[in-house]
Amino acid sequence: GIQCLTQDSIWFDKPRYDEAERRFYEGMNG
Amino acid sequence: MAAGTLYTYPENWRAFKAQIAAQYSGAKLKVASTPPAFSFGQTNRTPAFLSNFPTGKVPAYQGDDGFCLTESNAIAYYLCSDALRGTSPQASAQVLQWVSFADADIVPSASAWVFPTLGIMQFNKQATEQAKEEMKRALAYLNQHLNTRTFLVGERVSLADITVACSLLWAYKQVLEPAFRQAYPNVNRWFVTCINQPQFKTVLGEVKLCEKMAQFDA
Amino acid sequence: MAAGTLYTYPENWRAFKAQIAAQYSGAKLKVASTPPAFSFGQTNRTPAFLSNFPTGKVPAYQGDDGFCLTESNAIAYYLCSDALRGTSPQASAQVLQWVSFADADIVPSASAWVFPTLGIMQFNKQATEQAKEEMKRALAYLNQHLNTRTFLVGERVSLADITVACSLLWAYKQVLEPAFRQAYPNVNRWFVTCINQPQFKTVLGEVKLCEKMAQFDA
Repeated sequence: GIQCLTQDSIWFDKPRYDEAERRFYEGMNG
Repeated sequence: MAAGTLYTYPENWRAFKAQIAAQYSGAKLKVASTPPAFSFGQTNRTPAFLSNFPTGKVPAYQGDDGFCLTESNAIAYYLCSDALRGTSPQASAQVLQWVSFADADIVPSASAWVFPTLGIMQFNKQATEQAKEEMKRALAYLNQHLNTRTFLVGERVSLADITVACSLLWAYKQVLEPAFRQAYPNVNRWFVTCINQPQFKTVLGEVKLCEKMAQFDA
Repeated sequence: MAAGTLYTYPENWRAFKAQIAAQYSGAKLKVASTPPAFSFGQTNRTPAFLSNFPTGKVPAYQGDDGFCLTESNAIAYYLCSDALRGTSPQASAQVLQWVSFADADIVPSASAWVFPTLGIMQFNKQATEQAKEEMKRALAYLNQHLNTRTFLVGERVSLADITVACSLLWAYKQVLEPAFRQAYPNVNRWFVTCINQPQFKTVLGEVKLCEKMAQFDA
């Protein structure tokens, strides 16, 4: 059962994307 | 009917979900996205904002009655009409199924593919290729579902269409070029139907589907 | 009241959400997670299963009435009682806010931190350290919210508590050791209160909070 946990789509990189998006739009908004 | 202010930054596809929901439901929504009303990176770091929205994230909603809410799906749901949420237990569960699907199976790959083309993130060939494959899977699943349906749940636009369409917005604008999207005619038809709804149009304006797959913006 | 079968694999915290919701609502839920009823990786690749659940993902729910649903949050929502969903527009939106928060701000970092300790993902020191920081942020936000509240929304257990508690389950069992979690007493008190609810206990059994932060299992 434990191994199956990795079958689900998990966005491990989400924090990195959130951070990049935040910086980008903060930059765009001066 | 809800009435309040949505704090966001311009062109935030997550905020669009709430704005479009409000167009359908008639909720009175003021959008604060530019100075002096709201400056992303500054206003959302002020003590006043953080006292209502401790994470400082946007979109963030504050009702005229003081009720505060974060997380774009929750805000959109709150601003919806019952019709948009689904008028039966099955339909409302199906709406949430598509909302989850959008966040789990579309947004990660759409972001991985589109961000480099907007200059938001460094281009990574392997990540982009993987994102394309995941996007194909998601589009194939959507295409099959829409083969016999005009909208995702029921016979009319619901929060499911609003959410999934908004999660695909930047992909259609930036990278889903005709040669790529031709394999998903039902999704294309459904997406164009959505963005041509008056309520979508009021918020999104004219959405132009890309003619050529944008490459990363060094 | 809903009645049907939940297809999943054992120890699937996503499925736990639906199972716990059903305990509260009284929904008649059969769980198919082991052979011969269901074998993950085989049954969910059969044409019969894929005709109902094209993505092949679990948990997947099939009602005795034939109604099929995927995405764990949607299934849990469907199996809930109205009380669990929130009994006012504000409460139901707040429930969805926490459901979104769990998926967006807890699951990625909890998984990145815990999976290597279960030996199901390669250990990466940098990723683990970043996951710890993300987890601290999420726990701090939760701790602040629970400073004056017993449960996340309203005065009783809701789908918000069920969802957030399940998303933290493996973290509490594997890595949130006393020295780490002592900074979040309200969250600890809330989590223990949840897992000691009869409905949680029936599904989760005795949950033992880790005494020592598990290291990656080479």
